[in-house]
Amino acid sequence: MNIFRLAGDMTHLMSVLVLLLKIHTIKSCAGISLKTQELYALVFATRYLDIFTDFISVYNTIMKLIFLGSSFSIVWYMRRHKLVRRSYDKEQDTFRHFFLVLPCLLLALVMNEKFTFKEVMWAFSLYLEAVAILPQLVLLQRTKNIDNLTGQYVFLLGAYRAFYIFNWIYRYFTEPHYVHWITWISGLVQTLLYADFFYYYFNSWKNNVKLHLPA
Amino acid sequence: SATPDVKDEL
Repeated sequence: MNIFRLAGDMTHLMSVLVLLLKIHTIKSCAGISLKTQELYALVFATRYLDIFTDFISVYNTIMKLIFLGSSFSIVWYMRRHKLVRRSYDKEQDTFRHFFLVLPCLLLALVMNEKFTFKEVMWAFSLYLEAVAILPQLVLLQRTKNIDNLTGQYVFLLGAYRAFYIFNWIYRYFTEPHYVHWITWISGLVQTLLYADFFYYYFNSWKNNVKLHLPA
Repeated sequence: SATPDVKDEL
């Protein structure tokens, strides 16, 4: 564990907590894409298949349980909770996430570290995580005024993977056999997808104006 | 730390 990875995990945890705070306290999921939340639940479900077989550390297991539990409960809230679901913008959240899942699955069948079920699922979860934010970014561009919690959620979600990139650079130089091209490329693509959001988010913070993405 | 190929990251 290094400071970059810890910062990344804590930022990722904060993004989940901000979203749960928004949904649980004000009972609203306005501006949040259910498609992205479903994709994240799938990412964690396919990434953490080894949660009960390979024990890494207490920290690792606890964090996996938190990410699995929070992502599925957010999907449940947005689909089932009578108050929260009313604030879900079904008409605007129309990104067909099937067209993200299928290419990632096909790519994982071709590009993986080993052609085993777990390794293919692991590669799939990395490719899917890289693009899972797209429905959310599309929804943000359609949603005129983005509320602060939603903006903070997306910002933290993008920042966590940026910290991971520093973690991969650090581990590459400090651990001899540490090479994971699939993780590195997926993580880089994922972070680049946030580039324009970061630009507008930073400007809205600098000029102290409401976050507004150009259509 | 874990052997190289074990996925020790979240």
